[in-house]
Amino acid sequence: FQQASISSSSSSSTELDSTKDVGNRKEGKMQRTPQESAEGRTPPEHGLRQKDLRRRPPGQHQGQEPPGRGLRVVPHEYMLSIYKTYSIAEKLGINASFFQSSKSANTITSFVDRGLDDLSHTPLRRQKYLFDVSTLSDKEELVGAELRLYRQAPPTPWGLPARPLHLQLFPCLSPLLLDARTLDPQGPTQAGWEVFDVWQGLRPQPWKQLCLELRAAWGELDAGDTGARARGPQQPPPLDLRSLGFGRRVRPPQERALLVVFTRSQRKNLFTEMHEQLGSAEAAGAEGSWPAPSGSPDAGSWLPSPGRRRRR
Amino acid sequence: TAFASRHGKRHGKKSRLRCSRKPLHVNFKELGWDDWIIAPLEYEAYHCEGVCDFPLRSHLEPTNHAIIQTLMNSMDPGSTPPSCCVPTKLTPISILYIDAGNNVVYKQYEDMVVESCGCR
Repeated sequence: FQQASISSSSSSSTELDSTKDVGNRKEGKMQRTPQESAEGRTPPEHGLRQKDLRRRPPGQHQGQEPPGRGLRVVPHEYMLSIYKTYSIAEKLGINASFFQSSKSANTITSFVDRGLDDLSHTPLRRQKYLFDVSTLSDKEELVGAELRLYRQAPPTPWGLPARPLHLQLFPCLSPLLLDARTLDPQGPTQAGWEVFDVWQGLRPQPWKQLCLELRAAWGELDAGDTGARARGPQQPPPLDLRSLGFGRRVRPPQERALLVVFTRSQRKNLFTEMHEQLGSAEAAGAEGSWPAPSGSPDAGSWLPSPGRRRRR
Repeated sequence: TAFASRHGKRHGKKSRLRCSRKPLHVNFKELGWDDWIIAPLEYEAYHCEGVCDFPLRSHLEPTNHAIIQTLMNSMDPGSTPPSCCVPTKLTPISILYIDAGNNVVYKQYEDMVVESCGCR
């Protein structure tokens, strides 16, 4: 009912190569048509309901479709990189949580920005990034969070004055500065990721939505910059985040802003996790939503009836 | 018990395999979990199989309880079952998957691969 795919350029490892066919795999014994595969749709066929029961991810209840149903879920390069690095380390006997980059987390969740650009032509001085973080559990310890913004290469030369340029990140409608970066308008104009620490912004859990705001502001000239001062007081031009490479229009998925949340779960038991997911499904009146093996004779009746469970 | 029922009618030392680690190849695609698991789509989990009979070998790292139970079983098989051949060391694997909110998640799942088997 939903697809995961890894872009062809994403991996050279054998393991990940084997996952590339997820995007155009067979559904049961029925081969998808190329169009169906490309659009990520499930072909209309008998047994769809049963298949939904079997193949629903843990915690996803019947009738609760994912927001992007039908859309292809493309793992971000950064997440693929994390997986590759840590799984290789594991095979070498190194615990991934020892890596400094992992912040000793055992779970790393990525959230893609859902915000849209302001279509007006006025300079964009503030940009809001929106994330649906409702799947984060407050039972897990939050050990880190970072906002990764891809800055496209601005047109050269910038033509901006020689004074520092500050990028600041705030929670929306809040004066709390989460993190800041200083750009050199006269420096190299390479594209790349700007990473902001937003842990403080996520700490008062639980969150449903997280809104972060990027602001740009001119800094003061250094006292030693006599050349610039000698040219007299000059009003810097209004800043536009689009011209700095932060516009969101016409941006490939791999360049969209990414919120990466690092958590540490004390739960070690997959069965406990399954049981909790199943419990929440039952609470929502969707008993039987845990996926049974696809080869099971009757996935619909995979779970015992309430009477059988009582006896058990 | 399952092992005994499968092999109970057979006799001789060859059928009484000692407790050891055996292959168990897990294919998430065959389990129908490839809709939410991105990688890995398969891995080697291993499993433990074999009998824990007297005398227990040291590499099976038997607990004191298992030694006593095995001894009692050897003296009177009808009164006490043999101790169990189970995983004694497990290691995690990394899984990249899609959660209920369509977010891509990396998670390290503990106790997914059997590293060694023993009698308990």
